[in-house]
Amino acid sequence: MNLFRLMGDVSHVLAVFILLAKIWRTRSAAGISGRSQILFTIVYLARYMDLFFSFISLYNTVMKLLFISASCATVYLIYFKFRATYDGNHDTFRIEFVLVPSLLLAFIFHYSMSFFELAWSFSIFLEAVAILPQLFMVTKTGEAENITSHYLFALGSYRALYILNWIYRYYTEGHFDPIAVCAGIVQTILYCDFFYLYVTKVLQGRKLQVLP
Amino acid sequence: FWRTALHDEL
Repeated sequence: MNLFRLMGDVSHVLAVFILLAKIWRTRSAAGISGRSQILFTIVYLARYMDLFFSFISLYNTVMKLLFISASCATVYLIYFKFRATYDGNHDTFRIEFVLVPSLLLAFIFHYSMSFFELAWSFSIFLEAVAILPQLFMVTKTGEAENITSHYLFALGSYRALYILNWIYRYYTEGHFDPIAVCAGIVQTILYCDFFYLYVTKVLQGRKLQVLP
Repeated sequence: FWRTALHDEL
């Protein structure tokens, strides 16, 4: 554990809770892509199946349980409890376009040809692109609420901070995980455009709007 | 063994 990874994890947890709190307090899932949230739930379930057979630390276990439960709760709120407020008409990204390539990539790039390793690789690739339905939705509606922007910023920062963590780990322990690093870089690049809008608009007190 | 050693991140 180093400071970059800790900050990354804090940012990740923050993102998850910002989203849950926003939906819960406003009693509305407007502007949130249920499809992205389903993809994230698949990501956590596929990656954290090792909860049952490998113990790394109490910290890891608690975080894994937290991500699985929070993402399931988010999906429940969007599709069941506040279904009436969910903006399904604008949430039209075809998730098979990310699910199938992630699965194919997992079969090509993995650390061993076992079910759990393939699931792990799949989850890493899927995580990199899981936000696309949400970004697509923001582009389609042309704007995002400030809380949604904060959520996206925290979620994007998490993988960016992980990149710093990987650089640090490479130099201090020689640790290098090519699959996670490549996917993490792609993931961070996908947020770059959003980061720019966030800094130039939301932080200046304006609403995030995407020009056509 | 290396699986847990490798996937120690979230």
